Amino acid sequence: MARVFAVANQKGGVGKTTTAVNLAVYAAGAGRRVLLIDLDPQGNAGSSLGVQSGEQPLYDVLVDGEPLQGSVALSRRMGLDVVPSTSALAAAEVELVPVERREFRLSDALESLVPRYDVVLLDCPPSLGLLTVNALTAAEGLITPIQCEYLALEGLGQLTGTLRIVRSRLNPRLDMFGIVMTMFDSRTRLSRQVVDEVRKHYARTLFRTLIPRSVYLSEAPSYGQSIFEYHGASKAAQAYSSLGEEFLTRVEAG
Amino acid sequence: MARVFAVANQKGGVGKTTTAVNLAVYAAGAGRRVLLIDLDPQGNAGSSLGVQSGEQPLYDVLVDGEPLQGSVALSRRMGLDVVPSTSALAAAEVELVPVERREFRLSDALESLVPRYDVVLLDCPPSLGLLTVNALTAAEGLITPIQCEYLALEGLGQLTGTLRIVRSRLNPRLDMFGIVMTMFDSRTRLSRQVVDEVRKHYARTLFRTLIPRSVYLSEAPSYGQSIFEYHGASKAAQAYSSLGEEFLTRVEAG
Ligand SMILES: Nc1ncnc2c1ncn2[C@@H]1O[C@H](COP(=O)(O)OP(=O)(O)OP(=O)(O)O)[C@@H](O)[C@H]1O
Ligand SMILES: Nc1ncnc2c1ncn2[C@@H]1O[C@H](COP(=O)(O)OP(=O)(O)OP(=O)(O)O)[C@@H](O)[C@H]1O
Ligand SMILES: [Mg+2]
Ligand SMILES: [Mg+2]
Repeated sequence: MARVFAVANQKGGVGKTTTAVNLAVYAAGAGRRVLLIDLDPQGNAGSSLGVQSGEQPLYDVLVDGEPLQGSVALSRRMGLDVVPSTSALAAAEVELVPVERREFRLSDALESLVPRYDVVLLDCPPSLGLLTVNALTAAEGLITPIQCEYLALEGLGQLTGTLRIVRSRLNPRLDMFGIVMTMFDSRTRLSRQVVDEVRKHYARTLFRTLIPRSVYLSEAPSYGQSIFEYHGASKAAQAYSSLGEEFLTRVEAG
Repeated sequence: MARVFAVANQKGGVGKTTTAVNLAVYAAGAGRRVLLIDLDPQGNAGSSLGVQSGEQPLYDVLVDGEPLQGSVALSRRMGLDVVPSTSALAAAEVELVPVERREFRLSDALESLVPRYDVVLLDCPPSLGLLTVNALTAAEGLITPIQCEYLALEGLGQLTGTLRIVRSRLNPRLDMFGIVMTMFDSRTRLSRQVVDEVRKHYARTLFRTLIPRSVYLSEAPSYGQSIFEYHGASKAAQAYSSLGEEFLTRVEAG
């Protein structure tokens, strides 16, 4: 039975896609059967892995109720399938508003696929609209990347507020699974201050691994590669390996 | 008669708020009467300038048609007023859907204020939903910050596609006013490649000034200060001054 996690934070550019992609590749490399779904109309998760669109656009699954199976594309990597998104998905934020069970469209669509996978990761757009709410309703855990920047702290209250609303009205099993500090730059005081601040309030769920700022992470997507494939010996690859280990340990302890 | 510009890009974390805030402070410092409106429910533009909420939440202006004047807060800086946002604004993305003239709520609300200002800047959230569409409908020009990263290039097509739709259906005067390259790191090949790529397709509107990556820009918001107030002698402050000059020259040539 798959464990489903939403990678979400309405603050933009904090490393949601980078974390979803590299955790997915790590887990598949460790022998798990993994499905990565790109719920962001920008489509960065699909293109970061060199996966273009499947046969059936994800929009048709969420808005018209088509089976999700038709949107699954192979990723050329053992054990990892990807459901890419297309820009048409942006319309779903508005068009789902009047639709029946609008918050459950993804969780309903996932039901038939869940037995085939061990881990499902949902990459979310930078907003708390219906696409992200669908992810939070389908997931058991929220993984939140936080950039080591002051402005990144501001939105945390809104995110945990939304989690509480989704948990009380739509999905009682949803919990904060883990916070990942990203773009950590050990040379700046700001990075350490932000980490200390987050550790003060969220020590229980904060992952130990800090993801360093690294140009390799921004280069890898242009080759359609994960950090492990692009530069396996880099500090960034080591950090995402260590995060991957922490992630799987928590999943399997759960 | 005010010139109205939307600072928008659905890609997250590219420097929209940082650019809107620093352009606003620069223009006010150069003697223009400036209004900065924060359309992002995260509220980063308001808090980056140390401005908390006005009397009347912006949500009430857009959804209930209250007068915008009630939301204007002073910013403690000569010539710069700010309309901060609150997290309640996030609900407007969904609640505006059935409302009459939903795309024109902001432009209707702005009509009574426009004569009091020379420049109005609209900071947008990282999405192409109704809040951003309201900004594009109220504006004459789009200012698009682009991070010097590969993934930042991917969304450009969607943004220009949305601009074309808004121009043909809602706001015929809307044009791409300027592209600002942000977080430029002269040490990396990637930064130069992204700038070259953007210059190839958008040479006409690309601002000459490149904004360098600088930790001062991420520290300044935690003090509620613009880069000029926080570290006026820094390369980042010089870059935003030079961008401010380019911006005002284009505005006054227009
Ligand atoms: N640790 C890192 N060091 C340096 N660059 C990084 C790191 N993590 C991500 N990046 C780069 O920073 C940018 C933002 O990351 P990413 O796209 O993963 O964030 P996101 O939260 O998914 O953004 P969005 O909110 O637009 O969906 C990308 O260009 C990415 O390649
Ligand atoms: N040139 C720069 N150098 C370094 N850091 C920067 C620079 N510009 C912005 N930042 C920092 O990067 C982060 C993202 O910038 P900002 O919040 O302005 O982007 P945004 O596009 O408004 O994000 P969102 O999509 O969430 O609205 C912030 O923490 C900001 O302080
Ligand atoms: Mg993303
Ligand atoms: Mg912003």
